[in-house]
Parts: sequence; C-alpha cells; structure tokens
Amino acid sequence: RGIQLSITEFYRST
Amino acid sequence: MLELRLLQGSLLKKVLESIKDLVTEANFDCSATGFSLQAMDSSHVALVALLLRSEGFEHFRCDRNISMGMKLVNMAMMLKCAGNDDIITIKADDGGDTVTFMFESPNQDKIADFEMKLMNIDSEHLGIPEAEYQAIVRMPSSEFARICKDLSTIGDTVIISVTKEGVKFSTKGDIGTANIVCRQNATVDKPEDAIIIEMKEPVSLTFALRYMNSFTKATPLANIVTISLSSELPVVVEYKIAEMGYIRFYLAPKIEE
Repeated sequence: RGIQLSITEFYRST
Repeated sequence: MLELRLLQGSLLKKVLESIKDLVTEANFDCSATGFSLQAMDSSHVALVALLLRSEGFEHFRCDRNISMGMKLVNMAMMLKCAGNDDIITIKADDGGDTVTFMFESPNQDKIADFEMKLMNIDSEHLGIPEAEYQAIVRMPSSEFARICKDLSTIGDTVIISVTKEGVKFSTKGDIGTANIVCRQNATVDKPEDAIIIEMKEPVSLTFALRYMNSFTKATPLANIVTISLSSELPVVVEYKIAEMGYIRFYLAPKIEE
C-alpha cells in the first residue's frame, strides 16, 4: 500500500 | 596508523548486530572526531548514521583520516568471537588492505587477533541538514520494539500519528486492524520508563514496518529511543550510545498512491 519514497529524495549527496 | 581501544567491547558487538541485516557493506570513517559510518540499505529507503566519539575510547590514535570498507556480516562474525566483557582494539595501517580486531579478556589472560580483509566500496555520502521536527517522542526502547513487533503480525506498514492525546501507532492487514496509543507519562519512578512527547504541530506519517523492526535491533544499546517526525521528512529513530555517541536510523515515508 502506498508509494515508498527513497531517502535520496530528501538528502543531497556531499 | 590507526589504533582505537574500546574498554566496553560489547558496545561494538551490539552496534554490528543492529546494522548488519540492514546494510551489507559500508565504509567506516575514522577521524579526530571519532569512528563513524553512514550507509544506506540496498534499496535506498533507509539510512544509518553511527558515531562513536573519540573521547569514548580509552585510547584513540588516528594519524590521518581513513575510510575502511567492510562487509558487515563478516565484521559481525569476527566480533562475535569477542567475549562480552572483552576490551576490543581496532588496528589498521595507513594504506593497508586489512583491519585487525584485537580482543583482550578482562584479566588479560587471553588475547586474540582477528585480521579482516578490507574492500573498496563506492558509497554515496548524503548531507543531512539539521531540521526542526514537528514532534519528538521519547519512549522506552523495549516498548517501541514490542509495538513494532506486534503490529508487524497484523500489517506491513505503520501510521505514526502524534496529537495532543499522545502517539498512536496503527496498522491494517488482511485479518484486521490494530491501534496502539501511548500517552505522555513523565511521572514514572524511573526516568527510562517515561514517555515524553514534544509536539509543535500534529503529524501523521506512514512507514514500512520491515525497516522499523530492523531498527529495533539496536534496542540493547539504549533504554530510551527518540523518534523525530516531520511531514516532509524521513523519520529519525535514535538510540544514544552511553557517553559515546549515537546510532540514528532515517527512514523515508510512504505516501498515498
């Protein structure tokens, strides 16, 4: 149920 | 040259047990700040950040910043060979391709060396900015683990909602539904039994229980868990590691289709 978001959508690569 | 001597070796054993199923391989970074790790699970849904501060080690020598790639199941296997009361020393040479774990029994009558091959890991490092959370829940880590375990027998996802009434954990599955509400209770005898809810605004988010259950493997590290929630952000599930640092799990939410 629902769409699983990815952690990389929230935090930027350094 | 790197040499880190940790009197309470069991802490490192517990750290590995808590992350080895979530992350297969990771770079451990060592600098003057301490021994740290940041890694995502293979599907990039969850992220773990570990910090063991240099001050927490009985001896901490790290001549230059070093990043050591390790397969976590292998590291966990080696650390399982250390006794719970053993002192653990992590040793590595600059530019070397191995790391040595040395285990000393408390009365120094047994000393073991385990050398493990390092690996090159191309991992993405993410910048996690400081954030204001709409709600922060502090609760006994064992209670949180129990809730996640119980709910996962009913459903795959948990809705965590914080309101003035308290924090509610809900799930839905083929056989039915479940709701567990925990109210703030700051007046208990022992502070580690308290449930403390700091709410700026009500918040409700949905998460995969599989990951939450995996995070609760860190329960032996801390009596208290802190859950920070904000509607536009991943949840942060934090276990403080006594006087040394923390292990933080970040989990991206699920949204309606």
